[in-house]
Amino acid sequence: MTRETQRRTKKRADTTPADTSYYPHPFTDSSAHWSSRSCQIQTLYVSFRDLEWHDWIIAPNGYDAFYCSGECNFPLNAHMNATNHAIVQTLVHLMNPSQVPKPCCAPTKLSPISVLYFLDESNVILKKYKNMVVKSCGCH
Amino acid sequence: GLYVDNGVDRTEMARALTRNERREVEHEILSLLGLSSRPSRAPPGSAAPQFLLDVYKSLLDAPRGDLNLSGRDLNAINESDVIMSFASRSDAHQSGLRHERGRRLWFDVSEVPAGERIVSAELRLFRSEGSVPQRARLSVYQLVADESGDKDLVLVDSISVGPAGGWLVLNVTDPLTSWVAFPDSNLGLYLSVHLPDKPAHAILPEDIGIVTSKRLDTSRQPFMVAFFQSSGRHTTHSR
Repeated sequence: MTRETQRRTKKRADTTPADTSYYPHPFTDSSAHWSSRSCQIQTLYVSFRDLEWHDWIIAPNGYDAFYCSGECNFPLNAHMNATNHAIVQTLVHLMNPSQVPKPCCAPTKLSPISVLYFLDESNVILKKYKNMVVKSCGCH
Repeated sequence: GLYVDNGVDRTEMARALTRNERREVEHEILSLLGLSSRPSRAPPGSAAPQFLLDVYKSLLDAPRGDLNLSGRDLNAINESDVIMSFASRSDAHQSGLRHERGRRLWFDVSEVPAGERIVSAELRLFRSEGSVPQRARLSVYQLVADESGDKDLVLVDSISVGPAGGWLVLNVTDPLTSWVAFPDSNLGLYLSVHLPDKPAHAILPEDIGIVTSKRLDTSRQPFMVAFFQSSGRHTTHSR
């Protein structure tokens, strides 16, 4: 989806320049904070009601689909919750950027979510999905 | 839609998904939930979905309404990874069995996920308030077939019913365990009601106000609820 979005954003910038004011291109627009933003938790609300799936998903109405996004730059701040390996990898990356990538921004703590939905017109299921909701992010 | 970070602290929609993309995302979510297709919904206000909705709210520490949960229920809820409710199917006819005027209940348990451990299962029956102000003995039996094909009844649980109305709960863990292990053995449950002064004479469940048909009131339809612990193995339908 990210690749697709970037491709479309670039395509739109080529054809309709006015659109770029809404969605700065991550590589060409110097005013964008895209590449410099540090690893942090982001929120994307998924509404089952908006998706018109509420006839079979009874609850919840939707959920905050947290995800981790951003760069792991040195020095790694305390709130980024970096592993020791990530710190070492960052240093090695600084010495040899072409060979060793930066650490990944990824979930460090996950929690379950319960979803209630119809299995068919007679039976209903309330299922707990473990490790589904991102609670915090860090550099790995 | 497809979303992009706006460079500061928010995510904004870049464009809406096409119909095909929506269908693809829907299939992804159905696959995650372990469903092969989008399920059809039950009639609104049915008892079984409402019960699980109350359980769901109790998990969120919201008011429990008339859930009437016992300590055993709360333990089962806390221990469970999956809770399923099964509405009784009055249209399920078995060869060689009479309908028995509401005394036989049958549940389709074929959707129980493989590899889930059954913590407990209970049958929930609604009794109308003030129907008959006397005590009765309500027993639930498992219908079984012997080697020669003859049908027999095995006592599963029995409770004393007072004059108060509300939901009656019977433990049906053993029948569910056998139905899941041997699906062909699922012939259903049989209800038996006796008055204390006439122990040899069985009466119909509806005679003491027990609702056995969804035609009367879907919000009081009999249902079975089962609590499962996940084995950790995830089974999803292949697409």
